[in-house]
Amino acid sequence: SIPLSQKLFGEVTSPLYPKPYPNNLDKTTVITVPTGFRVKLVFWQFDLEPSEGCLYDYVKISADKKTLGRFCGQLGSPLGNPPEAREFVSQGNKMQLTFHTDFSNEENGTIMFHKGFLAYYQAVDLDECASQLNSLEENLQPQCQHLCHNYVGSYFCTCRPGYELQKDGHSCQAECSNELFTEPSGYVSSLEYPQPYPPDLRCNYSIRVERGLTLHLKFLEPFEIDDHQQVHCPYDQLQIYANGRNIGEFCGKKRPTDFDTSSNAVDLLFFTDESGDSRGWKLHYVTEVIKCPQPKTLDKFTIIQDVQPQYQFRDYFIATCQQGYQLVEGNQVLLSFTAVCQDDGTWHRAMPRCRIKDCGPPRSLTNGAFNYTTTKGVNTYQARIQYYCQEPYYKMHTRGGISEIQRGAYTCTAQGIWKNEWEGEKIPRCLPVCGKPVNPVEQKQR
Amino acid sequence: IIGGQKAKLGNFPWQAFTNIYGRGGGALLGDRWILTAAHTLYPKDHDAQSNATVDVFLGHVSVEEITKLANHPVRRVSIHPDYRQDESHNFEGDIALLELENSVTLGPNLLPICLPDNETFYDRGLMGYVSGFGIMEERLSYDLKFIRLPVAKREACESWLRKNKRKDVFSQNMFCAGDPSLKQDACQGDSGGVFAVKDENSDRWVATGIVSWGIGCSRGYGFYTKLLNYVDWIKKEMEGE
Repeated sequence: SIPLSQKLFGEVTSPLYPKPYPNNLDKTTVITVPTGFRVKLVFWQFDLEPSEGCLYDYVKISADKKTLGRFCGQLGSPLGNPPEAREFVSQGNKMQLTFHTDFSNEENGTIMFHKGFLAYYQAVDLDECASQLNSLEENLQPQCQHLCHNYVGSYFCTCRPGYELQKDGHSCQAECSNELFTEPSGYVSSLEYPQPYPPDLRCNYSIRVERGLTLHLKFLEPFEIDDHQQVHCPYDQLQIYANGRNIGEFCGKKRPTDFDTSSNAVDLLFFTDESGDSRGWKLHYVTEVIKCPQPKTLDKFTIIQDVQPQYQFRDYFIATCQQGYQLVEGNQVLLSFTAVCQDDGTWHRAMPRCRIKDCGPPRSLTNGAFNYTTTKGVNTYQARIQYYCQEPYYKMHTRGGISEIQRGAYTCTAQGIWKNEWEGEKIPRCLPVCGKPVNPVEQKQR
Repeated sequence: IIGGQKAKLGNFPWQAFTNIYGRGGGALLGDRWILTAAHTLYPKDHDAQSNATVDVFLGHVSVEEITKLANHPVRRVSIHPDYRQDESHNFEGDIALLELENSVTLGPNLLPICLPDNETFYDRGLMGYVSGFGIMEERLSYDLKFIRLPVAKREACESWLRKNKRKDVFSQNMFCAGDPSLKQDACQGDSGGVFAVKDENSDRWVATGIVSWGIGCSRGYGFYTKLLNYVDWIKKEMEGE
């Protein structure tokens, strides 16, 4: 027998193919492909001496200790038993092809020449998982205890959540000491729920969701944990912690009420003793975005932009001031103010105040002065002053036909700047008045 | 000033008292310019190199008092380009501007005078005032004096110059005032002061001329720089004001 190197595909032909094959031959070819694959073979050419039951010349295909067929004749001919386009697939990764010829190829005294055959084989993946499912077939591979995952050339096993694959790569041992749940909602249950949970468990189910989310727990029916009439949970216990703070230990058949844990981190510790057939527990958790209190202004000049009916984590609000007022935080003037709702349900900054804009004392006017039109000394928003020049020596410079009164009128604006309606920030100018002596020479005597 | 009378405080609040190559006058323009005669800074028959200090006083009518007031430091001196220091018979372009280092604060005794804006200020016979701390009849004055003079007819001045066999330049950029019959006249020490006219239309005093030159003092004509012809130059020098 001639083993073929473990290729993933190849051809097998009769000796001297396509020349007529020799007589008196017995040759077995073993086709082997890598483990995890199966052999698939098909005849592309086939021309053997036909005979009833293929007694004289034949090709015999066998695999997995079974004969898959014995063939002779020509493709398309009714004589003998040609293989046609049949595909032969092994279970394992081997297939034998035996070629037998007798001492002659005569028909009615005439020697006949037959080309023999050309067969093509390839390795096809063996779905070890499928074979495990129909367990009738003898299992080539060890069973996965929980979950089987096939891939080209092999397969691997995994376990259901709460179990850990053992070293043998197939069996699963309850391992729930580090179960982590991070989805914003989901289910957590004891192993095998609602079938009885295994004994001797030390399970820790951690639910960790984003900061700013708060977890709500809702236990489902059935809820069954071994308990005792008098003693509180002596056998099996389900302990629940929120942010490390114990919020209860549960057992028995009465499911706990729904929880708002006000936290984004919950741990469930489930300990069981060596016996019991309670069906365990299951909970559904959902998250709710943490809320912040409705922002309230501290004075009537503060405006909250786009007030929302409700604010939750990561929401923010912008505070501004009425015109003429400015944001202050403590004594710090702010150009803008935004507060963000934090993950603990508080605002990251306290509400600011709005202080009236102060233009500061008006600039002094060279060769002139000013009076307050509004309250003397008050330089805040909408205060008004009137500049004037030291007449008669100086005169206010105006242009565009505006009067000195108009030119000299300034208002403290919302930008915190003293401004004249016509000339803006520029303060007026007092220009010397020429040719107006206050005591001009006078001559009386004539 | 010959034949003049004492000015009272506030009569001529633009009057400056200068002390450069001797006593001189000037007039305040705006609040930081002094208008004066170029020859007070570059006197004729003086070598051009000498550099006298320029002292400017303002705001009083008594020499003693005015010199007690702070001297006003001068930032820049502008001499009109037509002035010829070396031509002793030619007072063409006898005008200069002193820019003060600091603006002055105006008040009843310190006020600027206006500049002329039309020819009527030079009509014959129009009365103007000339004030100055210059000498009187051969005596130094301790007070600001003033006189009142009429603008004279050009031809009269020209023939008067001829009769006195004078070759001095009397150009269109000058005018003359006074009269040989009058005692009143400006005199040495008054140069740089202004011939001031009260413009009744605008109720303002206007400087129409600068005391510039004359033949002796009194009983004759006085010759003044005609300011109207230099207003553009003045404004250019004050550029940005």
